[in-house]
Amino acid sequence: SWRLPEPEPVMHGAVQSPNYPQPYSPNLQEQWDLSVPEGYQIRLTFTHLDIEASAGCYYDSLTVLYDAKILGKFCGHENSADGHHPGTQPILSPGNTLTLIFQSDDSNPERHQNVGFSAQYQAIDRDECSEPEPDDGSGPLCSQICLNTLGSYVCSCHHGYELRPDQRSCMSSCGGGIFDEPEGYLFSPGYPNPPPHAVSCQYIISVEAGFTVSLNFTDNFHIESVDTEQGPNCIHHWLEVTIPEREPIKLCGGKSPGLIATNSNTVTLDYHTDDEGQSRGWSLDYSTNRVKCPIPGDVAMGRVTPILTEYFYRDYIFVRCDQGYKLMMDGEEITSFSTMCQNNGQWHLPLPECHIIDCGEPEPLLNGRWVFLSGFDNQYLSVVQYHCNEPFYTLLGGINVMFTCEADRKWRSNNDIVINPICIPVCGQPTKLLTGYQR
Amino acid sequence: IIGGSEAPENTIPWQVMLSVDGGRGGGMVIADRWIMTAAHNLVHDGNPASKDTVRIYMGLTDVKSLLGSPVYAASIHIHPEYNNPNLLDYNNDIALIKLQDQITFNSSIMPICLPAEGATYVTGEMGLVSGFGITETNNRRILTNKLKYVQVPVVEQAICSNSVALLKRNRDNVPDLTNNMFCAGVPEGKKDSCQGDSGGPYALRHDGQFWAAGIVSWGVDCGKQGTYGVYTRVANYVGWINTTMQEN
Repeated sequence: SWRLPEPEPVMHGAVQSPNYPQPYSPNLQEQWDLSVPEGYQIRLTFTHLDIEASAGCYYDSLTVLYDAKILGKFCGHENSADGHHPGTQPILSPGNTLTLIFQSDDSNPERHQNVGFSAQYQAIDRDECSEPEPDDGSGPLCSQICLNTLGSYVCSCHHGYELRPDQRSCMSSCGGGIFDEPEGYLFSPGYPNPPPHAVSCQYIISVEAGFTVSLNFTDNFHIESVDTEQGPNCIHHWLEVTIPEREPIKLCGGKSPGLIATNSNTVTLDYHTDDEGQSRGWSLDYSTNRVKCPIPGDVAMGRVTPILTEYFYRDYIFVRCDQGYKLMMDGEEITSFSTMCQNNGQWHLPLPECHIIDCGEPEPLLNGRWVFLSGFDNQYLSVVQYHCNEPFYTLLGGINVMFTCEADRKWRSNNDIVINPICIPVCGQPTKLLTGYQR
Repeated sequence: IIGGSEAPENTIPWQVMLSVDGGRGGGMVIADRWIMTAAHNLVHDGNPASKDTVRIYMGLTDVKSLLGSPVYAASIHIHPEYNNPNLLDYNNDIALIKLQDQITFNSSIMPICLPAEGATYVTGEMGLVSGFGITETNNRRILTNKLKYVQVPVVEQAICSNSVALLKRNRDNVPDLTNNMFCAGVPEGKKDSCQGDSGGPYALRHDGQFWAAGIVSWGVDCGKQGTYGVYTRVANYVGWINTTMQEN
């Protein structure tokens, strides 16, 4: 068994009686089911109608129906005295379907041959928005604003309201959601006017880690409270402020909480009212501040830069050692040091230390030696003096050759030379002379 | 050394004793890798001695003690113009020995200074000649094992030349005196260098420094009246010495 496909809806078309424009045959029973897309009506316009006229179109007729309801039963012709001719006015179907039934009896008058009818139909957009409210008690199509569209309609809401999931009714807008900008403005629905009853709104302020949120409530604060001996009690209406890892705070009453520094990058605000009472609501400005890191402290024989009164997330500090000192961390020398204030309020590296540099052992001197004149351990600014093994050697080019351990870790003489001295032999000067007193 | 004395230790620290194929000679330390001596110590029968046959001793005054610690030659550099096949021409009698190892100087080993180029030799100026060569005791000539020295003056070149000329009349095969030589000694004899001292130092002293004025080279007899010791005039070779040391 083959399933025939549904006929494709069309936007316009034509319908004619059999044999039109030739006279139609007797004993006809023909039906046309017209349809256009959902959301459209069918406008049927007769270009010609010439059907045997009879009272009540008893013998031959064209019946137009919508959903089994007869919209018209036509016969005759334009100038006939009897019958029921549609004239030039089109017929509009209430929906997107229309049924035409043409029928003729078994005799036709001999002196006049009727040709039947010819009609055009087209899809006409329905203006659902202007249609009367359905009788089923479901209310208007849209609770606030209805916008007609081709073949359909959409509902919309006034400012301060939002469309419910049913896509037809509106509810008061919370303006809630997630706020991730570094600063912003929040307010209860309808603020500063009282919101509708039974509000349940959630506002989440969530900014980048490393920032803390501060709430600054405006003075115009009113959330209905119940006065008890212990003070106002937020039983029916409240604004609950939830900060991670802390007890939630319920706010109500007529006094603004003012500034609340949350010390957290995430805050959740839940505003609740029940079906009774009246709260005018609240509004707040929120701002963010960078997390603060501890003052880094001092480094002996070094400098921490920049020097600030406070250090915040993403601030960098650098450490440089004084001349003659080197940066050391975990027992290793490092060429440079910087550390950043992290989003947890801690420096990502501890401060290094500055250790005095050393130039290493001075170069040995063949046939000579060096001695410290000042300093020790070959440290920065230590001074050594070279001597040759006298009296057999003497320094080439100088008597006192002193080298200082400089900041570049090289031993340098006063003349800024790095090369080592040379001991040259002393010649012709024996330690013991041939002597005699005999003459 | 004729008519001299034993040198106390450390008084002539540049003194070197050479042993070349068993023959004894002298030399002097002039740098921490260089010994200066007479060329004829290192040339036998016209052939340069192999460096392996050369033993060098220094630092002590007793040969017996010296022998325990020879120093070895790395190379031998004979003056290129020394040519003495018949032992009649001692012109340019100078040579250098480069040592294998560097010497560290102390009170017993010290270099003697080289003369300034063209340094003057003042007649009559007393010089110190030393060596382990033949000495004379009780009119007997013996080879000493103790370093000896004697002080003899520089002899005027003309007197020396006359002396040599006179000897040539009476003897055969007396070498010629050249301007690269000078004489030192006394006319009455009895103070002189002798065989075994050749190559050793004749030192003059200026401003408290001894400098190598001469190298013991040759002479007719030793300490004989009217004869003088003939020495290589080192001042004439300063250029060659420096060049040789720098190039090697």
